[in-house]
Amino acid sequence: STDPSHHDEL
Amino acid sequence: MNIFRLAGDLSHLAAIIILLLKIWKTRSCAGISGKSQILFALVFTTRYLDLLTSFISLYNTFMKVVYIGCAYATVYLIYMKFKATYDGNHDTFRVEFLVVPVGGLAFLVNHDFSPLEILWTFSIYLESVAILPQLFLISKTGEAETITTHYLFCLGVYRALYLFNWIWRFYFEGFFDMIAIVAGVVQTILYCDFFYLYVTKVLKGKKLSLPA
Repeated sequence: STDPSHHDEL
Repeated sequence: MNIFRLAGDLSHLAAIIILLLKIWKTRSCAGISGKSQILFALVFTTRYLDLLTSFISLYNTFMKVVYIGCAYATVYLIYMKFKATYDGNHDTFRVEFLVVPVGGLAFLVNHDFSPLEILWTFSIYLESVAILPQLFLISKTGEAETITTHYLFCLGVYRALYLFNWIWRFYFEGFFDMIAIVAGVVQTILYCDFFYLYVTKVLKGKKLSLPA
């Protein structure tokens, strides 16, 4: 699965 | 959230709003590359699909919706409402030369081979080069209106601030995202020549015009 942490950025 | 990240987001927002207001107030999109604006709309659309799948924060959702909304509003103004003022003869950058390689790269180099992640990666790569049609248009006409240069400056500052944000996050959170960082460095470098012209000309009250 993907680490979603980079998706908190715009 | 750190100060660089927040300032970067606000600079990005300022750029988007400056461009919208410029077109709206002057009733003209002369000197603006519609192709770059379509690419940015595509960037936001493919990146923010996670609006439908995950909630991060009110701030995050609000900004994403505003960015997407403004991007489409800008495209609408250029290609529909003020179409007559659109500089199509000079806006001749071949965007397929960006979109196709960037799409291929997103398939090859990503964090996870899933549809949403590939689209996110595509948006990151595409954003790094989406300004090229605009810079190409300026190089063709040899000049840019001052307000257009403010737009470009805010857009470049946004990416430069994100670089500081990533340095901060690396040191204080142990977080780094190589795809975003490499693309962000490329994107910032593309603005360097423009930054130089902005500081040496526009800030001294001159119009940005390139030597013939």
